[in-house]
Parts: sequence; C-alpha cells; structure tokens
Amino acid sequence: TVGAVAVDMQGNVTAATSTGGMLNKMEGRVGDTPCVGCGGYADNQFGAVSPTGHGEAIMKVTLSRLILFYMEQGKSPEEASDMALTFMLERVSGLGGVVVVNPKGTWAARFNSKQMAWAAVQQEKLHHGLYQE
Amino acid sequence: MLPVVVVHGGAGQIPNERAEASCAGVREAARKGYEILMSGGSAMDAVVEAVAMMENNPLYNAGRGSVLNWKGEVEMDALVMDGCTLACGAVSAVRRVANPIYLARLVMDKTSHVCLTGEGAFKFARAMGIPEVPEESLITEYARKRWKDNLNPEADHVQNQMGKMG
Repeated sequence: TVGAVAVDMQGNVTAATSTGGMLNKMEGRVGDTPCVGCGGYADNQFGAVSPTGHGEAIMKVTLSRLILFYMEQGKSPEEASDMALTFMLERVSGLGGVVVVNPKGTWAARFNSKQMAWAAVQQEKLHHGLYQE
Repeated sequence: MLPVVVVHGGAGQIPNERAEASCAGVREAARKGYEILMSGGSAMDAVVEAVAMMENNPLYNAGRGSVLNWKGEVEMDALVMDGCTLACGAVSAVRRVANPIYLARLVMDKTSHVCLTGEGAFKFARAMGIPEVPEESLITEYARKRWKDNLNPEADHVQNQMGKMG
C-alpha cells in the first residue's frame, strides 16, 4: 500500500491511498483502502490521514476517522495516531501505520508494525524513516 | 500554516535488500508532492502525483508491483479525499489500469458517486480515455515469486509475512 497526505498554501488538506491489497487474497476481496474513513479521510477542520496495514482491522476501527476524532478532541497528530493504533492493536489485534497532517501543517508518521517506509517535506527540509524510533 | 507532504510506502516487512530502494522511493515521492505545492499546486495535485509516482515504482504494493490474488491476478483499490469539500472518489477491485489513483480522482471529479468497483470501474476508465494496460505489465517477477511461495504452506519467510499487510 502507498499513501500521501498534504496541506497546501491555502490550508486545504487532502489524502490519497492506493494498494494491490493482500497477498493471495480471495478474488473480489476489498480492504480498507477505498472505504472513506477507513483507508483515508480529509477534513479541513481537523486534518487528513492515509493508513496502511491489516485492512480488515483498519475497517473494523475506522482508523482514519478515529484519528481525526482524537484530533478533534485536541490531540496532536502524533498523539492521536498512537492512540488509534493502540486501540486497533488491543481491540482487533491489528498492525499498521499512518501518515497524518493537521491544517496548520503539523504532521506525523507513526506505525506499530516493525517497519514503514515514510518521508515528509516541509520548509524545504526532507524527513524520512523506516524503523521504529 | 506550513505546506507539507507526508507519504508512506506500506507497513509490511521489507527485506534488507529492498530497504534502501524503498526509502529512496518515498523520498522521491515526497519531494515530487512538495514541488507541486511550492509551484502553487493544490494539495490534491500533490497527493495524487506522489501516489502515482509510487504506483509506477515496482517496489511497492500498488499499481505496477501489486501483490497477486489467489488466482495470480492483480486487483487494485484506491481512494482520494479533498478536505475542503469532503469530496471523495474511490475504485475497488479494478484491473488493467496503470494508475488507480487517477481513476479514483476521476470518480470524484466526474461522477456523483463515491466508489466504482470491478468491471464497472474499468468501463468508466475506458469512457474517461484511460488506456487499458496488459495485466502482465503490472506483475513483477518479485510479486509472482511471492504468490508462488505463498501457495506452499511450508514456506514461511519474510516475503510471505509482508503479504499479510494490505
């Protein structure tokens, strides 16, 4: 799965996610990616999210909307991401990761899987990572 | 407010020999999206082009390089969402399209629907002038190897574990 979130100069936020799905999936299986609120969400009031991971788990907790719900309650993108990923792990044993922005441009790339390749650019500075911490 | 692009290339486990290239791919995609923002482009243009770049990179499970279903075929899903209007577009189980993210954006821009699936999505792509690509062009040797290995219940290595992440 690949995904991206962005904030532009007008303060608009967007999310995009694309995937080939799960290896050796059943014909016709659809995961979280095309489901609004699961495989992505964007709202200028709160932010935007693009996830990756166990699709069925992400759908069961509507991961993207859950993160924005926590941000609506005042959590930062990082705090909201960690809370939602922990919730997904505890409730449905789901692993995955997310990239998140809020309308001010505060961003996070968080995951509870072993790895997630991610990168961010802001103020001409490139940030990137692969492993936890 | 500070413009920003953040991208990911999936949460599956990456074999050591593919790690550096995977990291390079997400860096390139993030830079591409940021260039669009800095030239006055919209956040929507930035995320769609960043994702399309990763779909075209055979290292990732999207577009060319997608994992195979149990029949050895490629079925892809994609979603875009605009936070300004809550407009969104998606496609699911779509085949023979190089960039499902472009198709998802067309669903958002050109229809009153949110998601088109399977053959209907493919027909919509054709109506929108998106060229049909041979399924073989989306399948990499790596994807085929993982598919074959996964048919063998004895196999249990890193490549197969990766496939459990959608």
